Amino acid sequence: PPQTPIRAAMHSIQQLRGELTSNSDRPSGILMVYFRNCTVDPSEDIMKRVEQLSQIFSQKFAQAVGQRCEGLGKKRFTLGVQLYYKVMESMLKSEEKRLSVQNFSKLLNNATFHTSLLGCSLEVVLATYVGYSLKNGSSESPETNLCFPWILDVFQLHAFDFYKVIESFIKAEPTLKHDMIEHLWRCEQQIMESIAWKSDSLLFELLKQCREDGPEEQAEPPAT
Amino acid sequence: TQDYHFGLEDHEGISELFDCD
Repeated sequence: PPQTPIRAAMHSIQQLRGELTSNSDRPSGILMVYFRNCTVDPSEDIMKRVEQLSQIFSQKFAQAVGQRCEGLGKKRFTLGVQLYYKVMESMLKSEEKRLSVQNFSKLLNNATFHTSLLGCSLEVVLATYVGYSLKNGSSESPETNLCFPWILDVFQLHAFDFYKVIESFIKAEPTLKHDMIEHLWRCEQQIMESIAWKSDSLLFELLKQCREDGPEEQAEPPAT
Repeated sequence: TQDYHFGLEDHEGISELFDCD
């Protein structure tokens, strides 16, 4: 039957859930091997962090959408965690091939990396459902409160850190549909054009460090 | 619709972006 916008949005939701049915909300055997290969095994920290972020996410979700929707928030979070572990495994496989290393201790013990990756995974899940709400003509739906950059505030993520995972996320998850890739591109644009320039942004610290380190490359001469 | 423009060089990946190379 012809794809109406609502049917297309519902199809996106079914596809997202279908893609993740074979993925558990716990690390796979392959991920556990990567964890064990680390100088410092990050397994416990990763599990603990997912649990903590689950509590925070559910509370904020209920505040934004309605207390009776806390269970819905937990379901969204579970989908996000499934995608998080799936993409993490794919990222590590490609890094292993690219760098010819198997010990990712620094990366896998980097809390900002995990929070950003989980944040991006949840953004994909939320955008899929919000897309349905908007196409369903219920722009008043409380779920539209969850539009980007809501997830940055929930996890108190610096926009610049979230920005860093987007491209690798898109490369690592080939099943992402074009409209979702476009959504993540719009998130990037929003970060680069405004959010990254807020007064408390990491960007200013990085720019200061660059200036202190001195320019590695000579500035281009002005065009004549 | 907009195509995504990949900007990372071949020698850049998530490890470098989080200073974990």
